[in-house]
Amino acid sequence: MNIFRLAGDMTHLLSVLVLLLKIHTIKSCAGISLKTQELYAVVFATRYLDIFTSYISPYNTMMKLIFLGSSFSIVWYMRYHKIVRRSYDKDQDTFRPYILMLPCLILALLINEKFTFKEISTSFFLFVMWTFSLYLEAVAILPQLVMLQRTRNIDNLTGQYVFLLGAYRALYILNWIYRYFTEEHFVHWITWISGLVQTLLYADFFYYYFQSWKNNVKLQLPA
Amino acid sequence: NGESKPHDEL
Repeated sequence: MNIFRLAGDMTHLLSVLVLLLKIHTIKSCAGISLKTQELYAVVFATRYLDIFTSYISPYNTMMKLIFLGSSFSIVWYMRYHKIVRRSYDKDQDTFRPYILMLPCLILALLINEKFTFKEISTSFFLFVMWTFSLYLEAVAILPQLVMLQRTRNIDNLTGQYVFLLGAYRALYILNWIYRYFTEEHFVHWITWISGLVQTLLYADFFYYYFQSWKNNVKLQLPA
Repeated sequence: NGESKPHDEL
């Protein structure tokens, strides 16, 4: 564990808590894409399939349970909670998740690290699911970014949520650089490339988020 | 220890 990875995990946790805070306290999910939340639930479900078989540390298991619990409860709130669901604007959330999931699944079947980790007892299925979750996580934010461009006024909590979500993966990139130089044989091209793509997708959001913070004006993405 | 496993990250 290094400071970049810990900071990354804490930023990721904070992003989820900000979203749960928004939904739970003001009972509103205005501006939040349900499609992105459902994709994140799939990302965690396929990433942590081996939560009970491959134990790493109390921290690791606890964080996995928090991410699984929070992502599924956010989806539940937005789908079934009688007050929250009313603030979900499905007409603005039109991105079709399958056009993201299918290519990620095909890519995971074609390109995964199974061939380099022979000694790992993990089954091929788990490896493909894990790789699928990496690719899916990289693009899962797209429905949310599309929705942000459609909803003119982005409220602060939503802006902070997306910012923290992007920042966590940027911190993970620093973690991978650190581990590459401090641990031998630490090379994970698949993880690195999908993490880089994921962070680059936030580039324009970061730009407008920084501009709104610098000029102290409301965050607005160009249509 | 867990650190050396490839999937030791969240």
